Amino acid sequence: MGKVITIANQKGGVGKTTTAINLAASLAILEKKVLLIDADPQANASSGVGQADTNEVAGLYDCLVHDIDPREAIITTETPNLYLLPSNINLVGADLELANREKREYVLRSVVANLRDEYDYIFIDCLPSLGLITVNALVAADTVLIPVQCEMFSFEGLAKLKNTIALVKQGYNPGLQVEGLLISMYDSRLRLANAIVAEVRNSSNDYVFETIIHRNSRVAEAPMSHVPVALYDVNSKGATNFFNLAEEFLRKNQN
Amino acid sequence: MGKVITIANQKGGVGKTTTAINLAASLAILEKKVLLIDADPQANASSGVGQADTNEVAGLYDCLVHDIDPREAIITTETPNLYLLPSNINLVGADLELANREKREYVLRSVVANLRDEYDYIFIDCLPSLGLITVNALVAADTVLIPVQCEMFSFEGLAKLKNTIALVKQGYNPGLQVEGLLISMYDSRLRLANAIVAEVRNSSNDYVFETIIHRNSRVAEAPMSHVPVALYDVNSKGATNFFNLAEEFLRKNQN
Ligand SMILES: Nc1ncnc2c1ncn2[C@@H]1O[C@H](COP(=O)(O)OP(=O)(O)OP(=O)(O)O)[C@@H](O)[C@H]1O
Ligand SMILES: Nc1ncnc2c1ncn2[C@@H]1O[C@H](COP(=O)(O)OP(=O)(O)OP(=O)(O)O)[C@@H](O)[C@H]1O
Ligand SMILES: [Mg+2]
Ligand SMILES: [Mg+2]
Repeated sequence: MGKVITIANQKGGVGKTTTAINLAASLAILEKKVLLIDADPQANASSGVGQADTNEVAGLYDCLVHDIDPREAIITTETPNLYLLPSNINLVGADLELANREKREYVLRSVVANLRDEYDYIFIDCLPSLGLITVNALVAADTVLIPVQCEMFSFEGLAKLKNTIALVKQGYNPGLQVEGLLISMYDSRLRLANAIVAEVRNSSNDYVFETIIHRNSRVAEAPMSHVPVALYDVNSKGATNFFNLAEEFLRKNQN
Repeated sequence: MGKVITIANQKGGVGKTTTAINLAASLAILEKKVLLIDADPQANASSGVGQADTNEVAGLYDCLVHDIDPREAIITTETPNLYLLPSNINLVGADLELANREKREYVLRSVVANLRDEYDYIFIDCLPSLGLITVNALVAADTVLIPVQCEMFSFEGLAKLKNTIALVKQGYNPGLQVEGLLISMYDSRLRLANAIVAEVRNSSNDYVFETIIHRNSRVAEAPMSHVPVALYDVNSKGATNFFNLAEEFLRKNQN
């Protein structure tokens, strides 16, 4: 039975998509069968694994709003064992379209429920918001992985995010746990970064991954080739960081 | 009669708030009377100019949903001539609360209309979304300033943003123009960055600011002291970049 991990943080640009793509891809390379669900109308996760033009194909919106079987929308990617349920621009309207539905918070959970047995891990990449789509992703998940950029605005937003997670856990998904906080886009030259890392490690009751994802130009370049960094430059520091993360993730989950 | 400039881009973390705070502050230091409106429930712009705990005070949400006079919510900041209309977490609900209102796209425009004569410039910082609050900000504005991070995901999102701007111009605000595209968080060491800058300059019919905002650690550190970079470290490259931007903005607008 596959595990569902949502990657969320309402702060923009903290590395949600980059974490989703590269952790999923690294696990796939380590022979796990992995599904990446793109729940962001920007469709960066889709483009980042090779599906650039998503407006022509069925996507998550059609599963949520028109109840199509997700298997009809799931596609393979260039990375073996990595599958994608793409998103597209229609998803922008899903918030309002689902707003008046019965059990509107559980729609994605029921889409994901019948896929669990076919994958080892299912990752859901979220848009930078705490709206209905992100709530759906938290309700659908076993755990939530929180990328944290070591900067002030990102750090300030953590309390609100933890508050939302607690509300979802209390009201809709009692089993929801925090998979961990992941220090991302770390630049050791920034005085600021070290202060925030220390604060995150000291102030958090949740697991903080040992692996730190460093700022690395190869990671930012890989999306131009529409591939994860492991396929773009396997010897880069970025690729190594994400392999280390995948192995730490497996150690933590296989015990 | 003051000019209203909305700072928007649905891609997260591209420097919207940093541009709003520092361009507004630099113009205030150059003796313009400037209002900064925070239209993001994250309230980063509020915190960045000194109003960290915004949940206790009236904010933009109260003006939009409860029709309070914005002058009751506007506060001074440590930067002379810079005023703030703060946001707070209630703004998260404004999308749904305004959704069924008559002329729901014009609510912010009417709030701003009676403030125009009191300021030289009014800047509106948006959340990373193309939802109803951002549409309200585009309808309220004379122009829209678009920060562009020189990376793939940000560049890919430009077409959708320009499309939304065109729809707002056609349907609600025929006077809406693009103030310009601003290259932000530029790091000359990234091969990627130079390729994207060239592409933005060649492919855009809109004005592209000559001034480029470089990635600079002082810019990221300033929010820890809740002040704009010009007050945090006036000799930094970041402060210089934003003064240059303010002067270019004035040259462009005073002809
Ligand atoms: N470790 C890293 N090193 C270098 N660049 C990175 C790294 N992680 C992310 N980036 C780049 O930083 C930008 C922001 O990352 P990303 O888009 O993954 O964040 P996000 O949280 O998904 O953003 P959004 O809030 O818009 O969904 C992207 O251009 C990405 O390529
Ligand atoms: N020129 C710069 N140099 C260094 N750091 C920067 C620069 N511009 C922005 N930053 C930092 O990058 C992060 C993202 O910037 P910012 O929060 O302004 O983006 P945003 O587009 O407003 O994000 P959101 O989409 O969440 O509203 C912040 O931590 C900010 O301090
Ligand atoms: Mg993303
Ligand atoms: Mg912002």
